[in-house]
Parts: sequence; C-alpha cells; structure tokens
Amino acid sequence: MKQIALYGKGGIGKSTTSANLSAALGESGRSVLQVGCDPKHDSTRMLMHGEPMPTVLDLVRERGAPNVALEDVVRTGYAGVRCVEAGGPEPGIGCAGRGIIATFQLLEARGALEADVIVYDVLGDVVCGGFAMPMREGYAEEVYLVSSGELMSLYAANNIAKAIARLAERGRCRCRLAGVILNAKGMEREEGLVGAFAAAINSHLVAAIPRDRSVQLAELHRQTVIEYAPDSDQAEVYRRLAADVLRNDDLSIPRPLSQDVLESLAFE
Amino acid sequence: MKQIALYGKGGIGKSTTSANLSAALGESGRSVLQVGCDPKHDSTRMLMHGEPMPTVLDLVRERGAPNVALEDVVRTGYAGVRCVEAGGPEPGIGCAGRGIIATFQLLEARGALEADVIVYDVLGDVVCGGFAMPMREGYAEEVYLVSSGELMSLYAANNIAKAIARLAERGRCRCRLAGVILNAKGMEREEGLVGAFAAAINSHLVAAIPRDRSVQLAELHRQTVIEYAPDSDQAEVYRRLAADVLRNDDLSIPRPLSQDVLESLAFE
Ligand SMILES: Nc1ncnc2c1ncn2[C@@H]1O[C@H](COP(=O)(O)OP(=O)(O)O)[C@@H](O)[C@H]1O
Ligand SMILES: Nc1ncnc2c1ncn2[C@@H]1O[C@H](COP(=O)(O)OP(=O)(O)O)[C@@H](O)[C@H]1O
Ligand code: SF4
Ligand SMILES: [Mg+2]
Ligand SMILES: [Mg+2]
Repeated sequence: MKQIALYGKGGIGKSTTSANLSAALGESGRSVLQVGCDPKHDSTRMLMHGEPMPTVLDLVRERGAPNVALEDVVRTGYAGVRCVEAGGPEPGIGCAGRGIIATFQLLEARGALEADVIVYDVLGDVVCGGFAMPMREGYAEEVYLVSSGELMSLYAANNIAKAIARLAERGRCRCRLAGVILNAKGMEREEGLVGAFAAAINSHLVAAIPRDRSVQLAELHRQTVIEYAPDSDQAEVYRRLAADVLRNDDLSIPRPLSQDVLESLAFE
Repeated sequence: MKQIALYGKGGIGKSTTSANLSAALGESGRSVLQVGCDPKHDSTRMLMHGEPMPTVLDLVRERGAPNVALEDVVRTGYAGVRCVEAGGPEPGIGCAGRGIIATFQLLEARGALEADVIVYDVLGDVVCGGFAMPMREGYAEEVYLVSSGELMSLYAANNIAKAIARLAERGRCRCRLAGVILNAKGMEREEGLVGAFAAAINSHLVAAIPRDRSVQLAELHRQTVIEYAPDSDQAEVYRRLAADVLRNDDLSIPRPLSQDVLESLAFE
C-alpha cells in the first residue's frame, strides 16, 4: 500500500493534480482512496462529478462518531476511486485542522485506510495541528510538494519541507520528501526555477504540469482531464505522473532553505 | 484610537497594503503601530528598510515573556511607524497562530497597544486559533478584506466574513466589516467583480489598488511606495486609502455567501 500526500499553498493546484492522479491510477486498475484534507472540501469534486460530498467533521458533529458509517462519508467516483472529505469547522471557531483529525480517527477505526494507493490532498499554507497529521502519524510516507514558480508558493513548499525535516529528525515517522511537482502558472523560466528549488532542498522535480485550458474545460463539466479529454496532452501528463509516482523510490529528508537563499533563488 | 485589521489570503497583498497605509498615516502626523500577524513575519519589512525584525514568539520562547522588553520587539520605522512581528512556531510544531497569542499578551501587559491607529496585518487562509484573535478579543473593531478578483482570494475573504458574522452574532466583540480592498491582479472586469462581491456580503469596495511596477521597484529598495515614489499615482492611491480609512464609518455585519452563490458570482 502506497500512501502519498500532496501539500502546497492554497490555490496552487493540489486538488486538480490529486484528482487527475487518482483518476489515472484508477484507470490503470489500482484501488485508490483520495482523502481531501483542506477545509475547502472540494478535493474530490471532479471525481464525484460535482455531487456534493458530506464531510466527516460535519457528520461527526451532527451525529457523533459512533453514528457515522463509512458509507456515509466514503463515496465511489470516477474509475472506482473512493473519495472522502475531512471538512473543517466554521471559520473563527476552533482549529481549522480538526476535520482532518476527526477523519483519520474515523477511517482508522473503520479499517478504511486500505487501498493500493491512498492520496492525501492537504492544505499547506499553515503546517500545524491537523494539517501536519497526514505526515506526522506516519500515514503519508511520501510527500509531494506542489508549487509554481511564484515566491509565495515556493515559500509554502519550503515551510512544508521544514515540517518534514523536523518530523524526520524526531525519528518517529517514516515520512519523506518524494519530490516537487511544478504546476505551472506560465512564468518565464518557471521549470528551471522550480527545478533549482527542488535540487536546493535535496529533492528533485518529478513533473512539470503545464497550465492548460483543458483543466478549466474539464472543470466546467465537473470532470477530471483524464475523463474529459483522455486523448489530450494534458491527460498524458497526468498519466505519466501516476506512473512516475508508482515507481518513485527517490525519497529524501529535505534540507529547507533560509529566507535569504529562497529569495535569491527566486530573484536570480 | 482606531484599530483596524487587514485580512486576506496569503500573497494577496496585505503587507504591501498595510505598510503603505501605515506610512501614509504616519506622514499625515498620526502615531501608528503596525502589528504583523502572519507567520511569514515580513509585514513591516519595508517600513524597517529590510532590517530583520525579531519576532515576539521567538524572544518569548528563548527568554520567557517576563524577560522580553518592549524595545526588544517594537521598532520604529519610516514616518515614525512603530512595528512589531508576532512570528510563528516552526512549521509542523504546534499552532501556527501561537505567535499572535503571545504577541497580544505581551503588548497588552506592557501597555503597548496605544496609538492613533493600530494596523493588524493578519493571515486569512485559515481563520482559527490565533488568527481569529485580532477580531475576537475586540482588538480590531474594523476589518478590511483584501482580495483580487480570483476565486481563491474571494473564497478566503468570504471565510473571513463568516468568522466576523459569527463573532458579531455572539455579541462579545465590536468587530465589524469595514470594507473590501481590491488589490488588483490585472484580471478583466476585476473591479466590477470585487465590487459585486462586496455588495453581496453587505459591504462596499473601499479602494481599488492597481497592480503596479512601483510596488516591485520600491520593494527592491526595501521601501514602501510612499517613501520610494512619493509623487507616483500609486502613492496617491495609498494616501487616499489612508484618508478613506480614517473617515470610514460604513461598518457592517457581513452576510457571507454560500459556495454556489460565490462561484456563480465569480463565473458570470
Ligand atoms: N495545470 C493547470 N492548468 C490550468 N488551470 C489549473 C491547473 N491546475 C489547477 N488549475 C486551476 O487552478 C485552480 C485551483 O486549483 P485547485 O486544484 O483547486 O488548487 P488547490 O487544491 O491547491 O487549492 C482551479 O480553478 C483549477 O482549475
Ligand atoms: N498593488 C500591487 N502591485 C504589484 N505588486 C503587488 C501589489 N501588491 C502586492 N504586490 C506584490 O505581491 C507580493 C505579495 O504581497 P504581500 O503584501 O507580501 O502579500 P501578503 O502580505 O498578503 O502575503 C509582493 O511581492 C508584492 O510585491
Ligand atoms: S493548529 Fe493550525 S489550524 Fe489549528 S488553530 Fe492553530 S493555526 Fe489554526
Ligand atoms: Mg484543493
Ligand atoms: Mg504579509
């Protein structure tokens, strides 16, 4: 069983990448569980064709955990991919990561963390509380950082690298950095920049995903690109990513950058 | 004493806007305290001409709160603006909002929350724990949402509106939504869209700040636009914002949007 997590700044393309990765893995015959760990709870939307997903936190709060059955929160979408959304509390109320904690407790208790591949899609703007949990408890052993060339997203990726390094040094988790995925914003020399960043933090660029209109078109139809435009170049990029993820054994403990080094990298 | 908070998605331009607003207020003869409430702790960088700022959380952790003097953490920058950075814990460790909690306790205890205007610059990607504190404890009575026309930043602004509405309904805080500040990304019909969003959440567009190269140029020189290009149009925009903020009495309890309404607004 492979457990991977995609972390990155909000809006950078984690859910789009996760859903297409899961769809490609599903089409290749693997059993996949995608766990949305973002209070936005829209990670699995395109796999579920826009069908509103109940969140674990909402149901646990309404009924109490013992009264939440697995079928209430785990649904099956495109290509047989099983989907679950952690959810989050109302803004301003308690810890935004609480949905993730509730979700892991529930899935563990129901023996639901079983699949050929589990894909955790996790908010990376703050790496604390519940948001650190997919890495900390040894759920996700392989973390992929999703970033563009923008300093803001590299800053977030570098922070996630700090969290991984810290957890690894404490020795209590097997979590490692598996690579950096560029999800392009279309900047000049973006691939060179993100590749340089990946190397600088002791990792490597696993994929360079173009910014492509097919993503928006598929989204309008509430589908992944894999489903909507299976013969497109973009679909092929996601399939290649799935293949690369399956055979990737280049895992490392990251060496996060200082702010100065990060900035000079971004500005040269 | 006016206490205002600028909230918004990470990278949207809160610190740029806050620092220029503070500089304009300082130049107009007001005493200003800018409190950086983002783990990035770079809110006051341009006011401090790039001088590295110690963070309250770092010093409190190193020495213990009783051994942290006000002069250790509050520095005076451009136009006499007093600057302080809350900081945040190492990624992966504890609550990202802890720096803010430590900062408020310290500033309160030292009687430092005194100025004609206090400007809180607060991360808005998650509105929980320490990040909700500037609103909750009645520090900031007027909240400005900083957003572009991108759905991601409107989503974050809408979440902050939810937090304000919730705190207001509990009656224990005087916190109100004071307006929406568009910090342009340069999208088509961006001002119309963000204006429509502001109206929809029972507020109004307070300023439309152009995306402008002077911001980058000033940044390279470690200055605010107010200092670097005082005769530019952009500097004038920030001065007008300062004037508008001082006389703004159009405060409201926001009416946050459902996801569907938000999306149809963003996509029409
Ligand atoms: N490769 C891409 N090309 C074009 N648009 C993209 C691409 N990846 C993501 N997007 C768009 O960016 C937005 C944010 O993506 P999303 O996956 O929801 O981000 P996150 O999950 O990191 O918050 C979505 O509207 C999506 O359509
Ligand atoms: N009006 C603007 N025009 C051009 N660039 C801007 C403008 N506002 C902000 N920026 C740039 O956007 C980046 C993020 O702004 P910042 O104020 O640090 O965001 P935040 O504090 O919300 O994280 C900065 O590099 C800044 O130079
Ligand atoms: S641990 Fe993180 S998510 Fe939870 S309250 Fe603190 S900042 Fe918010
Ligand atoms: Mg997402
Ligand atoms: Mg900032």
